[in-house]
Amino acid sequence: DTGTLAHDLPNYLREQGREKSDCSLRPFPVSFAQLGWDHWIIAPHRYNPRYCKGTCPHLLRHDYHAPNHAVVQSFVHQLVDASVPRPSCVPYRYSPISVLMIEPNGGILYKEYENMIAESCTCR
Amino acid sequence: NQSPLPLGSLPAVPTLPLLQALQTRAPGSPGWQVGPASGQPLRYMLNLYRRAADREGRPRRSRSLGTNTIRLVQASSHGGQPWAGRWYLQALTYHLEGQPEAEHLLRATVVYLPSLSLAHGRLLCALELVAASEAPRVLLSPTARPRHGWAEVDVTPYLVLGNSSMESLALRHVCVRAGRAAGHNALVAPSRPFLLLYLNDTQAGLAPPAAEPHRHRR
Repeated sequence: DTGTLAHDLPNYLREQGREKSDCSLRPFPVSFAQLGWDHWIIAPHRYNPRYCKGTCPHLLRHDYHAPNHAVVQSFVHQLVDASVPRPSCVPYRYSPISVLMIEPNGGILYKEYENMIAESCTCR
Repeated sequence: NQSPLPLGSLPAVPTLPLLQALQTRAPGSPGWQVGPASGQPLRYMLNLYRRAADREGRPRRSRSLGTNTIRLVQASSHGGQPWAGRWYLQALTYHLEGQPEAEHLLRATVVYLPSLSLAHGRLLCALELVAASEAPRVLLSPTARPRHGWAEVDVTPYLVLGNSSMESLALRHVCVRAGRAAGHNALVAPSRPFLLLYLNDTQAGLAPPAAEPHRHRR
């Protein structure tokens, strides 16, 4: 039960609530017009894969869906050996993207590409 | 305020999987011949896209496409004068060569307008399947209730024969003008029916086969 254990350690007490630098989802929109592809990619007009960035807090809250190992690694980093890195902030869930495009022979193609947009982040 | 990226600044093979997958289809890659699609096929697919995905391109949970790939194939006509009196007869061929192996056909429908309003009357249309020359013609009846005026005919059985799939589909677009012929639009051509292939792409989103070491066919 890391929740109660954490309260015994002073520097854990300082981490209450989400810090601005905490691991979180960031936008990274790229417009197909930038790539000069907007005359054959009909929709969407831009692709925003997003990415995860930030430090993983010592207290890994439930919404991070972090595996138990990440909790252990965080403790090892904090209490035993700082050379063991903190868990990394990486994408947790993805969603596909639907693209409508013109084909070489004048046809029109609707296709869904799997796992192309990060929907949430985790620490592990 | 992003300045446009000069394409030259992109690495020869972009590392973003989506861009990599799309680049194989970009103009300049082999096969580009025709200008952009327009008119009713484009409007049809844009409506389909808006029902299936949001502005960011994320598929909607409520979409009921049943597949991850839909290809609209436009017909090529055999030329000649389609009008003969009140009748409009146009032979159409849909070429299906070169379908990617990873895309497996689930369903195929031909979409057309069964009825067009004219200034003075209507144009009523139907589709006939042109099978082997000696076989009687098959009048294709719509298999789905017209939506937004469009009718759909399921032609899957005519495309998949046994284990193989046909290289082309030949149809006749037959219309008759009901009402008085008057004015210049008596000879208006109905929009050409288009073929929709509902495909399951087993490699959607992965690096295109060409990116993998080439495996020789057994």
